[in-house]
Amino acid sequence: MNSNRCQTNEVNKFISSTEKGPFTGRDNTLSFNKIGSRLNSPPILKDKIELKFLQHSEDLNQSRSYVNIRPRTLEDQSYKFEAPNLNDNETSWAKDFRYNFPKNVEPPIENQIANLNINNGLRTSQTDFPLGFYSQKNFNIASFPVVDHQIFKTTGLEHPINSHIDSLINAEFSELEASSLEEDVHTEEENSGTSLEDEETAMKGLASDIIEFCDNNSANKDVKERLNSSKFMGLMGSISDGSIVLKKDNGTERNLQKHVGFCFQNSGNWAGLEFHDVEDRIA
Amino acid sequence: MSQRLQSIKDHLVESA
Repeated sequence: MNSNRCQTNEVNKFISSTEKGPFTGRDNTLSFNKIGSRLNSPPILKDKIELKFLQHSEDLNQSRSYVNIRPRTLEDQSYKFEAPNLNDNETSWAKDFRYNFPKNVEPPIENQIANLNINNGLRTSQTDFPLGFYSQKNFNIASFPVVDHQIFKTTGLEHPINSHIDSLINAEFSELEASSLEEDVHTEEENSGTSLEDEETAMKGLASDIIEFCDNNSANKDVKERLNSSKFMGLMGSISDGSIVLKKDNGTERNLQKHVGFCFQNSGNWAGLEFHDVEDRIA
Repeated sequence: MSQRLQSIKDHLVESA
């Protein structure tokens, strides 16, 4: 804790704080708040994202769990960046940072214009700094590629959806869906081809059962006569004696949908009302 | 188709 307070470098102070573990201790919280207040950051909120950050903060010290993102411009133009000091005890973060840092970093174009007009005398050659760091006196954090520690490679945190990957997934999904639909059509054709005769046999049996049941259970003669003269009982009689059979319609220009219906065995005409396909869509 | 007829028959039997 005392060593933290003696640190003059904000970055090193932050690193040494994170190496102690998650911000659960009082000392760490205090030092973190101090840094936060200097950078004018909002007060710490105990929300879901922060809890996830704290939960994964130990992984940050054990492996390279952060990723580099593209340079971005910060609003705070006055804050000076200080590179991690070179020493043997430096953290894995500092080593990875130095190793991955691009050798020739071009600041954003607006900064280049600003430097041409204002800091022309202060700029020095980039080749003087082989490790990729600018000199401290004329470098501001606005043109520095920021290493974002809140983007983890772990699956527990939300990632922005990559549109390229998204399109690949969509293409694969469409392909699978098309093949699945094709299989369904083939299966349906096979089933309907083999089971049409079985279906007809079952229909004959059921029609006979219904006629027999109605004959035996009609309450009085009047009801029995009305029932026997109905279209339904007429159809049941025709099915049971085989004068009406099942027929598969392979679709016409008018009715594209395949269907199975009743037809007269002698003439081949459809029995009952003509089948009209209704398109299955939401208006 | 036969399933519909089966359900009609079942309904008749239940109603009786």
